[in-house]
Amino acid sequence: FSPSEGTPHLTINHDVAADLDSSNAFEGPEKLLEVWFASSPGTLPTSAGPEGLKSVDNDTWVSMLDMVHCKILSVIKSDAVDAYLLSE
Amino acid sequence: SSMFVFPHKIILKTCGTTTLLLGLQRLLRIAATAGFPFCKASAAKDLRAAAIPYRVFYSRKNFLFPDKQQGPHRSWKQEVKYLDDTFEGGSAYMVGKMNGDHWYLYITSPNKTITPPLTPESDDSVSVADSTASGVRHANDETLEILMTDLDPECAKQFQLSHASAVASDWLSAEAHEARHEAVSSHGGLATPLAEVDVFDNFCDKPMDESAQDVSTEGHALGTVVSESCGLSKIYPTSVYPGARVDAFLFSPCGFSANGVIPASQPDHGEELGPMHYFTVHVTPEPGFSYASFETNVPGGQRGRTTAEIIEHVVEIFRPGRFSVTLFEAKSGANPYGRGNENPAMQRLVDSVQGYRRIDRIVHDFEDYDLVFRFYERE
Repeated sequence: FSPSEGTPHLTINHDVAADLDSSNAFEGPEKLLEVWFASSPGTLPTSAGPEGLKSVDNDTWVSMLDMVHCKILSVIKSDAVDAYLLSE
Repeated sequence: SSMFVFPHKIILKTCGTTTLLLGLQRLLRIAATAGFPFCKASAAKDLRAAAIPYRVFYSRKNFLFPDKQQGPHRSWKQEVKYLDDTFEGGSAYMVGKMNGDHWYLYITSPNKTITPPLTPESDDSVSVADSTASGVRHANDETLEILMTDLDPECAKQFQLSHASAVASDWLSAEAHEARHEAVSSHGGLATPLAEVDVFDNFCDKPMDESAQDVSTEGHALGTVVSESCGLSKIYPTSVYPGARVDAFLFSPCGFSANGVIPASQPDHGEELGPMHYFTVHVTPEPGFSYASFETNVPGGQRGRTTAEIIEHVVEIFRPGRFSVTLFEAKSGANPYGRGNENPAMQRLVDSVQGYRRIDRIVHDFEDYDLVFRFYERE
């Protein structure tokens, strides 16, 4: 199986995902935060480059997610959006 | 929990006792580092090089156990204060019955001070956005959210590890193997067939075929099984949405999360070119506080599946005792509907859902978005 260029592909963070235990999770209702830094992908500032937030590496997101108490289980990377599946 | 990172925005949806808003300041600093406009250091508010957002949305359903929450998440009042201390021009709303299953929203107005020079590559894509008094906004910006409580016990059982393991065993039997292969083939591998799941430690970005392994974690493997068996993988099948991909995880002893990415319409289909879309599903199946959420920004009607069909499909998977449907949709112009015409979001949400009685129907007309909220109970 070899995906063509541009095909979304999956990366699994095996270290976290292998031994996860949700016994202490107690309810589902989520909090949803959506922060826009430009009105569209087509209006990014020159200083952000065409990739914008997508240029931020995983380790940097990990530092932010630590404060949220989430860990990355896996990621689907694609040209337009990166979808992170998180713990808890 | 899930996070979606686009070039221009980030969506973070977190469950349980996570402290979502405590990551906000770090997020703003990361965005500043990534090159987005930022404000100067402010010792009082600790806003060192924090990027200035174009706009912010924060929403949540009322919590079942607010006392167990941490940080500013114990009450809506505290969350609003935290957001007001961080952003200017925010507005907070409660949608739905105060003594029932209500929903909260915090929204800021578009920041018109952000008028960055465009990157050369971006000039063309501006033509598909539509300019309004509020600024430039991409067309087809809509989000559908279905929040379901009191799930049917038989449906909820599917998201228990013990049940999913039994299903997986059946699938791996000789007879079922062929059926599974056929099912996966017919869906174009939407839910990531087990043999195509690869494991890359430390997020190394190798092409899949360089270090492919045919084993995933148990959580991912069973998540894939559950996606297929419960019908989730058929919501956006690759036969209709080519290139769609799902990443699912079944927690131990129970609980389920899935993300999906759906490529936008192709120009040669005669449809408007748009960004990659997403959907996400989270399930807490425990009796007494069972809950499931479904969220997507795939435009309703794109390639044939209407918003009403999506709602029916999702509700059928969980058969909740109660659920709310929220459609948040950007207006497409200063006077988009014409005098006397109902807005598209309202037209798209049909009233009736088989087997359910509609209790509430609430419409919010924001500056540049419409919000339609509906609440249903099982008949």
